[in-house]
Amino acid sequence: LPAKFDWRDKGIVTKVRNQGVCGGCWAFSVVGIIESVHAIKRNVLEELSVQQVIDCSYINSGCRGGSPVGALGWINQTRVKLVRDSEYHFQAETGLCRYFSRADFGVSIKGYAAYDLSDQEDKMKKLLLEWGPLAVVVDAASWQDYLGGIIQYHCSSGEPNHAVLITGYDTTGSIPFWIVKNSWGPAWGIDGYVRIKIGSNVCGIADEVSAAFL
Amino acid sequence: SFSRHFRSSQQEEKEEAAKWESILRIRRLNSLSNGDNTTAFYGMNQFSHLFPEEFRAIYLQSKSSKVPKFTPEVRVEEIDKP
Repeated sequence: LPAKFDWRDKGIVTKVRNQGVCGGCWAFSVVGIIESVHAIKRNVLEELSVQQVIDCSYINSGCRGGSPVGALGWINQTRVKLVRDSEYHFQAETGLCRYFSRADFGVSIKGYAAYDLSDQEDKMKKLLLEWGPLAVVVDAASWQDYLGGIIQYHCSSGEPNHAVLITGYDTTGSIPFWIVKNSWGPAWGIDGYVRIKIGSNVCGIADEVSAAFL
Repeated sequence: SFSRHFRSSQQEEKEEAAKWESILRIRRLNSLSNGDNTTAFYGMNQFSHLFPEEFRAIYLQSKSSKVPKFTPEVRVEEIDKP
């Protein structure tokens, strides 16, 4: 494995978005990984609709919360095609589900994986390279005040409350870290990203790891 | 008009109280930093006007799902790769 890797360098990660006053992080993380695998496979990076997942994934609760694994299960089971963000724009509130013709452009998935990889963060690096960016659920209570640096403390595992995606890692310095894309806008953290120490399941980053396959 | 003005000043007072609480919390969080530029550092940002419980109620709404432990038997190569 390379000592340092970031899918952003390959141009397959969309820009950091802002979920606003909407508890839809679960949808942002799932749409983020689908955008990236779509870019890896089809060589086109396009922003897909988060609002479609928020409105239509009936097993979740829209802007009042949801689960990335539940959303992936729904996308996989229904074979729903995610349309472009420009066609179904983010509204920061739950709305009525809009349906699109089967003939329209859309990205559907063929499968997904979801695993507990706690104590196996080395394996996670391999999966990140093989599968593309990974959706994870973490404890982000202390992220309210985060400005930068590598999070090593003030974060617990076993209290997951926020979904994000891992786009890369860096083990070249004294503290190896995951590169994590958030959905709180580019003004938060390091241009919208946060760094989490690798190796001790900080923030529960390895407790619930999922990926989508096209 | 009076009611609107009264509500907005109440809101300002609440946000001011949340900011003071943020300052104390940030001081506590930064106390563990060793100043070597690797440990995370904390400060005022776009969420500092929220009390932690408000922040949690708006932004920390992801639910977890029970997922199986990844075992070496799961052969990554067998799964359709992206």
